[in-house]
Amino acid sequence: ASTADPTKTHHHMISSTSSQLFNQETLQQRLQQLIEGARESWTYAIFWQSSYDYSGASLLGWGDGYYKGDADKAKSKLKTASAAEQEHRKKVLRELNSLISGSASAPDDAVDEEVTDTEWFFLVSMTQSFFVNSGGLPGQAFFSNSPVWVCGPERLANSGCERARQGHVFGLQTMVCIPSANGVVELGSTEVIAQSSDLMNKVRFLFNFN
Amino acid sequence: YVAFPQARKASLASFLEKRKQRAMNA
Repeated sequence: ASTADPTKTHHHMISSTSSQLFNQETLQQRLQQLIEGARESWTYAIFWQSSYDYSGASLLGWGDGYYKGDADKAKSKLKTASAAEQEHRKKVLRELNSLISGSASAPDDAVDEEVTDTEWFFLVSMTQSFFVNSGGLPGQAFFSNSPVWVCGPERLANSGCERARQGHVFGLQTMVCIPSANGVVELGSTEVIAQSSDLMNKVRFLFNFN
Repeated sequence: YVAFPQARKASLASFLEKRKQRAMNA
């Protein structure tokens, strides 16, 4: 197991059994491969990595994510964001941008583009983690070791999972969680996408590193 | 954001970079 480094780890995430197996670059490539090559139009893909908190409880936290966006940008545009909310999103994005590129760097025009609902949902996901037994979609998929496929606005809103409910609010119509070695691959789309074994096989092929 | 963990930082950098590319291509 890896050693804890409080300067690098998120509050309660102290160990990760799989961090040495996953290199960030290959995770990013695999997530990209998964949705860029797909027939269906997925908005994003996230790898939730399994780890443990101090008490030994199983936890899923951010491993990596790839945001593709929507072919039809209008679909992910500001269904919920008021002008004040949009200003808030831009402010956060500017701060994150200077965190990454250094505060001395030139202001970046792209940062001042509207932050769409699905972009915001993706960004907020980076701060989240889930207990495996808490009933949410990623935990459910990991715990039962079987895929969870939720599509259609009513099913997302009423799935009993806070993350799915949030996804629905931010314009998603399909959310899928597929278990893999050491974690769960989650995909989301602003379109209704029917379950396909093709995608699940692809996840098994790309993410079962062991 | 000081304690923003490494994995998230890498994800964020790639998200921002691709966002910049999308804005330029639009």
